[in-house]
Amino acid sequence: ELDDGLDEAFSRLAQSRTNP
Amino acid sequence: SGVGSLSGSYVAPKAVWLPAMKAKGLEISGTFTRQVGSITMDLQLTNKALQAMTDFAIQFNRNSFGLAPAAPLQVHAPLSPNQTVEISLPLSSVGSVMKMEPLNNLQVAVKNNIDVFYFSTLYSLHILFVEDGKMDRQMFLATWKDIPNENEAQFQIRDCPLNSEAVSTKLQSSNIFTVARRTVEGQDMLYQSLKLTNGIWVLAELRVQPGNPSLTLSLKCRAPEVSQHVHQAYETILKN
Repeated sequence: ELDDGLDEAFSRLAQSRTNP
Repeated sequence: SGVGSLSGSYVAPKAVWLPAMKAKGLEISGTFTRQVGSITMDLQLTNKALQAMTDFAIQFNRNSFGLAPAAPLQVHAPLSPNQTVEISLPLSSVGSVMKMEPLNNLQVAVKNNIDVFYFSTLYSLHILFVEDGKMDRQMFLATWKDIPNENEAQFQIRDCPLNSEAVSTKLQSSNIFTVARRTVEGQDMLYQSLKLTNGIWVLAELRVQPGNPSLTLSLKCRAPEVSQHVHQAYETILKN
């Protein structure tokens, strides 16, 4: 599977929402 | 793909929409269902008058999501006194649109050989959640970023002691799809999408904390007036 960067982007989104 | 999607979305028990005393003996109870892409209004007509009822017909006023009967109201024989009949009326969502207050209000007229009767009812928005409402992950991230913060609404869903897996499965059976899931500091963050029959997308973040029966729902939508109704739909689906 290609690493499309989306997994990382969702992790960043979740992080930013928990620690804005 | 699960049993949930085969059995369809949550169906509320029938409620009395038109009491007999307000309709010269005609009592109407009903509910709405969504199954494999079809919306129906499930009706129960009871004749509490002393004469037979014939010549039934139904009409909706224009409404927020263009709901309209997709077929005539078929009552095949006269309805005798004390008789009850169950009818499943297929609905389409491409009728005339007029924004109602509240948004999910539906005004209905039913006629028979005696008179014409009017009632209104509210429907849960989940009957409008379409089967292809799972947004592509890249599109989700872009849309989430693009919708301004003013359009985000946050709600608490209390007394819901389900884990994130059970929440996700339950919601999917009513066409709310989990696009991604992350765990941050012990909280499960579910990123979800749904699409209404009129093409409006709603993006959600649902926080589930193990051992805490309160969930936090954040909704982002370009039409923010639908958010409170989507929240209500979440409550209805998760608590039934």
